[in-house]
Amino acid sequence: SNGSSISWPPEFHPGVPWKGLQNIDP
Amino acid sequence: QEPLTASMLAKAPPQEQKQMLGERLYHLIYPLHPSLAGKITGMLLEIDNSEVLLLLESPASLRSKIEEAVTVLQAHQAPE
Repeated sequence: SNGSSISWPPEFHPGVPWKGLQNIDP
Repeated sequence: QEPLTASMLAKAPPQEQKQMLGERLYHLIYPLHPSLAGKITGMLLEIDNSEVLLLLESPASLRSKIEEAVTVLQAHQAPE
């Protein structure tokens, strides 16, 4: 069992440039 | 606020396109799910831009997509 990407999905914030999946820390 | 069109989007760089779609989506989702709006928007931004545009033009389709996203999100966040 690995630590699945609990931080998915990346969260959109109005007015903040969207980086998509890059918003999630590796 | 004027509707977002494919030609408007086409003029913007790819990153900017997602931003434009995200702003529209967020403001439509927020009244329905204030606490999840950012996450739901993030999920819907993974969809093809052309499909997101269709959703923005069709409130019923958007609503059902939002409910779908909420279900997935809750399942994803639920502890095993």
